[in-house]
Order: sequence, then structure tokens, then C-alpha cells
Amino acid sequence: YSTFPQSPKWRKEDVTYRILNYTPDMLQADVDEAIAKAFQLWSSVTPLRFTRLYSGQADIMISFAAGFHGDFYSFDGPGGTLAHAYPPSSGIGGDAHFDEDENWTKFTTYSGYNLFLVAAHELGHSLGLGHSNVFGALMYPIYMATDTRDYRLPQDDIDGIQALYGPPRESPVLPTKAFPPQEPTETTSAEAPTQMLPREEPTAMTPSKTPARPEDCDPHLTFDAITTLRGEILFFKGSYVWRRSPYFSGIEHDTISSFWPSLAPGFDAAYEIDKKDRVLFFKDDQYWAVSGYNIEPGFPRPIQNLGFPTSVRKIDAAVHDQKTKKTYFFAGNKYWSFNENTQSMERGYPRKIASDFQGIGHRVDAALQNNGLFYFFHESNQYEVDIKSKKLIRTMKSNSWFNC
Amino acid sequence: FPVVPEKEKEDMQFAKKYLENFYDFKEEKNSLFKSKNLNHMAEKVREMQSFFGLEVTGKLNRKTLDMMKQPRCGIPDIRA
Repeated sequence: YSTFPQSPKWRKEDVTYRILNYTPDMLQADVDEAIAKAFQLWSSVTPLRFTRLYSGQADIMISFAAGFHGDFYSFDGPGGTLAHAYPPSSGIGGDAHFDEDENWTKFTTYSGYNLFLVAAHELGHSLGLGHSNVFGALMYPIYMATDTRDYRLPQDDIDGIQALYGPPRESPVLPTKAFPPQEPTETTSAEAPTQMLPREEPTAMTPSKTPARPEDCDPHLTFDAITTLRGEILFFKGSYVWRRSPYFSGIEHDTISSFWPSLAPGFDAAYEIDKKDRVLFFKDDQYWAVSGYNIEPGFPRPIQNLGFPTSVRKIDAAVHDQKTKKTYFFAGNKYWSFNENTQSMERGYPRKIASDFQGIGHRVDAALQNNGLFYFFHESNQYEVDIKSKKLIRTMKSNSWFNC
Repeated sequence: FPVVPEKEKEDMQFAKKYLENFYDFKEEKNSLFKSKNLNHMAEKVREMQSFFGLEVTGKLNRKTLDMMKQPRCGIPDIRA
């Protein structure tokens, strides 16, 4: 690997980017996704976090242009030079330009250039890496069409970027195992796409201070949010994650940033729609959607998009019923039922939790669905509830999942 | 096979441009010593061949030209 003369780098961990325009070769959502995934490659191996801005000046300004485009390095038509980017500094520093005379694609074909691969390379420059003479490295200067499914950053690139920025913060002591592979997902024709609303302010959550990880078997352990993900169960508290999996023994300790570097800690709620291989995270009045490690483009969105009244500024918990395709949202002493097929709140809601869920007379802090049962967590207890009858079966400690 | 002179000239111009863009080659246009320019260019060709793991000859052979014609990033390969 190499760096630029004097090894310029960003002197902060929160770096912003903005996509100034789009190529007509691809859907805008696909461009957004390619760029976001390219940033995730680098954030997954450094302490860096990337936030997208929709207006104003960002550290890394991304644009498509042909021929002469305002700097001293004009593009050259189809082929030849595909893109370039500037090393970290003010002004044009960090900016990445893509030659619009190329045919950009989200595929790896012979008839175009994969935007994710080229963007990942250019963003390496935006972060301070020069070219590598290691054949197969991402920072090798020649375009190499590579399978981008489950693309992993080559070791030379990891070495280079970590020489500049170091490894990610709070790396788990044990190696983090990859999430199970994605199963074929169901698509729902009735799902209406939600308009993404650009925001003036940065899209990152507001980070909070990080206390020490609570002990697994602390009898007073509480959780912010709980969700399943591809057959596993993730328990969230602050920045910490406890991961229980049928594929390995024990409880794995992780952090939110180790899975989703651009999501700040402190979720309010989370749930999985397993048929769509999608998990939604909620914090304050926004929500994000992820698929495995990938944050879906077009997020965050306001929770009002789901049909909450404006008076609801945050939710406490959420859980999805796979059989009925309904998601239950809990806030205060009330709950809503959301139809995932029609993407709308059901009539007659909100209703009082205590009216319908016998034995649950309080707020729900987190909720989980497992093996046909709901588990509602409140403080350091959890309540096992039959989904169909909505009746309480038994009460346990919240950390009974940890084999204490 | 005999080399077509026009093609050879084109390849030379292309290679010069490539080395200017990516290997900090600066041709002294007003130099009276053509051989000095050629030597400097050969040095840059060697640098490029070494970077890409090609046989380091300083000559614009087919493999070197083919490598120069690959689609690539616009940033130089050497610190400049």
C-alpha cells in the first residue's frame, strides 16, 4: 500500500459525504447503495464513521462529470481513466469524481464498470491511501471486475488504512462471526415505496456516552431493544450487543459499531421481517433498515412514515409476527398494529397494552418473537406471551437467554 | 512482423501521455538533447514496469502498452 506525500488524513472520526449528482446509467437508489456500501468497507476496519449530507459542504463531495469538469484533470471519454479522488484536506480535498462517459453499473459485467468497486477504490484515496502495487488489492490502480457479493477488503488495503487510522474501536475480544447467509426473500407486491425525505441536518444519530458493558448475569440487566436476525437473537443496550446463535455456543459480545459502523448506539426498538431479510432499528423519531451488515439506502426515515401521529416522538419496543405479517409497536401504555403487507397502521389503534395482553400492565422496553411466542421485556424481567391468545404464560429474568 | 510507423508514433504519444499522467514524466520540449528525453522516458517506463510486475526493460513492448491501455484510476501511481 502507499499514502500520499506527508500522509494526509482526516483528523476526526466523523466524516461527511454528499452525492452531488447521479449518473443516468443507474437507478439513484442503486447509486446510493453502491456509495454507502463503499463507505462501509472502510468504516468496518477503522474508527471512521460516515454520515451523508443532502445539502451544504461535506468533507467528501461525490459527483459524475465528463471531460473537463472544473479541475486540472479532465476525463478522457469512454475507457482510460474512470475516476479520480483527492486526498484529505479542505476544499476539493476528499472529493471523488466519476467519468460520466463510462457506463456505470451495479453488476460485474463486461459492458460497464461496477460503481461500488470504483467508488470503494476512490474513497480509499479520499481517506488518504495511494495506489498499491499488490495485484488484487482494492487500491491497485487498474480496474478489476470482481464478484462484489460478500466483497471483503483485501489485507493490503486493511493494512494501509489502519496505518492511517488504526483499527475499529471496541473490537470484540473474540473474532466476530459473520451473520448467517441471506435466505431467498419474499417480495410483497402491495408494498408501496416510501418517499425519502432529504434532511438539512446530518443523518447520524446523536451518539451517547459509553458506560462499561453490564455483566451477562447481572440480575438487574435491562435491554434497550431486542431482535432476531437470520435465526440469531441480538440484545442491545447502549453500544453493546449480546448475540445468541444456534450456529455457535455461548453468548458473543459485540458492539453496534462492529456490525453497523454508521449507526450510533442507543436503539429504542428493533424488529426483523424475516421473509424480507430486513431488520428495522428505531431511535427517537427515526428508523433505519438493514439487511445483514448493509444499511439500506434511503434511510433514516421519520417514524411518522409508518403512520404514527406527530405526537409520538419515539417508541419503546417493536416485534413482528411472522404468521400474520403484523408488527406491534409499543409506546408508553399503548400499542399499535402495523400491517407489513399494506404498509399501514391497522384501524382501531392505538390500544392499551393492558386491555389486550393480560398480565402486561406496564410499559414494554423491548420485545422479541421466538418459536411462536412473544417475549415482552420490562426492566429486569421478561414476560412470555402466547401470540394468538395474547395471554401471559410465565415470567422470567431478562437475561434468562444467557444461561446464567 | 514489421511495425507500422504511424502506429508506432501513436503508441509513443500515448505512452508519453500515460507516463506524464501517472509517473510524473516531464518531457523537456525545448531540449536539444533528444536522447536525454528518451533516456528519461525509458527510466519512467522502467518505473511503470516495476510497479506492475512486468519485465523491466525500459522498452515499450506489447505487454507494457497493453497494461497502459487498461481502464484505471486517474491518480498517479507514484508519489509526486
